[in-house]
Amino acid sequence: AEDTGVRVELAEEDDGKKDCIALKLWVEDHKKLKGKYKESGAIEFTFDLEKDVPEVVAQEMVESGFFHDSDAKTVGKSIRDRVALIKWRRERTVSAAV
Amino acid sequence: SATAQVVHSAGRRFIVCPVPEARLKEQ
Repeated sequence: AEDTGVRVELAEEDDGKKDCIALKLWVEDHKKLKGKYKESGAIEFTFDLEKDVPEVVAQEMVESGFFHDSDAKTVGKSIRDRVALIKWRRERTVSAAV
Repeated sequence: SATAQVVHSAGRRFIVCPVPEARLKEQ
């Protein structure tokens, strides 16, 4: 995945079953962001793998005051990349089991 | 450690917590 300066990781171990997972997001390289962000630590949130859209969650973070509007795309991409990896790992686990 | 919670109007809960220690050590 592209280095966006925003890191997204699992906040809990993925059991491979739950649709709703906890993720943790924080800024690793603030120089890659265009606008100012709230430098308060990591943001933990839940994400529904089936229903949620990364860009919409990123927009919610902007509206909650964590990021500037100009960085919504970067944050959304970071979440999308991590979600894609989680889904890929799950599919691989299922394939291996079969 | 202290955590803060922000609830967006859409209902999603954002919890502000410390950056994982392992990552801090790498920087």
